[in-house]
Amino acid sequence: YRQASAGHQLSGIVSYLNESERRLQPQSVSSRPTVVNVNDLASLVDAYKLRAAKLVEMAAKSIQQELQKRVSQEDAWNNSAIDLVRASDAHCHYVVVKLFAAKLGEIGDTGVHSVLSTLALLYALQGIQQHSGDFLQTGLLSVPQLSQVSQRLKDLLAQLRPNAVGLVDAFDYRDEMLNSVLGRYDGNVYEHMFEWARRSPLNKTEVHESYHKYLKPLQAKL
Amino acid sequence: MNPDITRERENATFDVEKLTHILDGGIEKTKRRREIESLVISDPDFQSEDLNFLSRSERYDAAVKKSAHMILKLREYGISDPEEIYYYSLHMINTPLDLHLGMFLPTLLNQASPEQMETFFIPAWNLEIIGTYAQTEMGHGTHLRGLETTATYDPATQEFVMNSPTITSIKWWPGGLGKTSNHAIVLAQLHTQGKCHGLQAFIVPLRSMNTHIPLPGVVVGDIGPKFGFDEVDNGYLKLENVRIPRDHMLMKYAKVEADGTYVKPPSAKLTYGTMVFIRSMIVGEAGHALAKSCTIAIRYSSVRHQSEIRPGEPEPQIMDYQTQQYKLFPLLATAYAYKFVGQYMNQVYHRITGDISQGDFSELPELHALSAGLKAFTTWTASAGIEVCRMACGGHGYSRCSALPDIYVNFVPTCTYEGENTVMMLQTARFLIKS
Repeated sequence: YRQASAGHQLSGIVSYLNESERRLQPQSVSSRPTVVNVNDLASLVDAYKLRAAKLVEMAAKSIQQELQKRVSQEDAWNNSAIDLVRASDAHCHYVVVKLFAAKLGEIGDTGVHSVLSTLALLYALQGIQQHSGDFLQTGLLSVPQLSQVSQRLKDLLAQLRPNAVGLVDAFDYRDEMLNSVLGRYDGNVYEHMFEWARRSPLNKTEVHESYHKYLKPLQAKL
Repeated sequence: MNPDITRERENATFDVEKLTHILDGGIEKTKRRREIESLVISDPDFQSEDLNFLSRSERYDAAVKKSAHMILKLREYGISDPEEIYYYSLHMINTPLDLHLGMFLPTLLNQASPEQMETFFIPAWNLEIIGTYAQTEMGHGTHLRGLETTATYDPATQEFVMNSPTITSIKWWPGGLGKTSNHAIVLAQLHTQGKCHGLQAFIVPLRSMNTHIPLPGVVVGDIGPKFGFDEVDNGYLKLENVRIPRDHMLMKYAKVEADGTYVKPPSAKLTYGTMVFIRSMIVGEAGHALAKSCTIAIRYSSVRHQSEIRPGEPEPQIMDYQTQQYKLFPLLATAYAYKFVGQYMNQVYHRITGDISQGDFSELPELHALSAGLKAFTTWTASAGIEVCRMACGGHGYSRCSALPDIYVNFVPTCTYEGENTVMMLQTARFLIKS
């Protein structure tokens, strides 16, 4: 942030701090065009980028304000730690969304591309919904758009519904690896759950020794 | 086959096999992974009583047996590619030899001088030397500069004297340290000629290679039951004036001459590469743990029928409830997202390893910052996500038969080991603010 603020050109994933530096010049929120198009993944990636940049800027400003109170660099840093963690979280979230979107570009099969696109969109919109405060605060999202996000998210759930089992099958975990009665490939859960329970060590005998040791003597006393 | 789940599969609008190839990184990778998995699953020596029905000691015993068997089989099949070893080991939750394979051997490869490789590597490869990696201390974790264990050089005998000067300096947590290992690579503050030169790595014998009894001055044992990791003897290590020869300090980079003169390593950044590697692996693990949890919860949600949507109609599959979809589908999307990030980090790690060997460190700071942040970001979300999957299975999610409790208790340590997550986030923040 400091290098970008000083006009240095950054390289790598953080180079967005250069770009955002310009776009986040102070101007009234109402006059800034809102960037989120809830149906366009690229637009959502852009929104995550600007949110990250904004949170980095807010954390940096917090440090500066602390320094103006004549505290040491270390104390200024510690007094801004919550903002700093939020900024890192936003940076990572941006990277994950960006990589998901980039992965789609490698997928040739249309059926797979379609279902993964739906997943990517869901992931991005859910993140926006979870962190709507950030997006609203930076003017990247308007209140009416928030309800669009919610509606679109519900549509995506319904759209994914037919492919849910296929999508987990694609992970290709063999039953022996998953070792889960509930997650068996054949779905025959209840028979195997009963079978599993019957093998519990407690069931080695019909009457557990503790009955003779404690319960029966107790009954005799009462 | 349950008719519900059969119908679900008939409804899919895409080719599941093709997506599996994408997740594996190609058809050949899928084929090879399945071959290796079949090798393990069909091997009777890997069958054991359901771990859920065993005591802790029995679980440890079963894990040692499987690890020993795995090492023999890896040699027999000539499997040496780290990725294939990973496929092979996926059937084990955690094993007491994990750190020997995952940390002790790689650290020798990265930091031992040629002479030290001669001395230590083959015995370690043949498990005469069973090693672990002892860094974390009872009172010190992520902040490495705070570690207290000392290694003081004695030029008269050309030995280092190892000590745990305080109770907080006792090594704590390393896997395999309690009962399994007979050596450890111990990270300690190097003192020579009256000056402290910071952390160095030392190979310290812990137990007799004949009787496995702890050596004089070595106080070692199991730290006791934990939330999970029942199969692993995470241990403690207290050193009381243990003397080791000068050539037991790993000297590929930093050195101590016979007279005690300290020679600095060419670059302080060398250990960053290993950190990036380990954290990249953890990012992949987050995708893996979440993917397993989603598989269990979503398959179960397709066969579980409960309550009603329209009065009088049969009980619907619980996956038809919007609330169930809202719990699980975003996590499914997250599992895919993290799997792809894991693939990306793996590719990046291999690229920068090439750069480093050319002496180009330029990308390392950014990748170090990114891997730290992503490790925290993905493990926090995945841990919470596994718990959501478990709860989405209702009461049955609470039974060990679901496997979800095991997945949770064995994944959640990723939030604290290899760097506590909040500290990781602040490392990323440091880079962001500097940038």
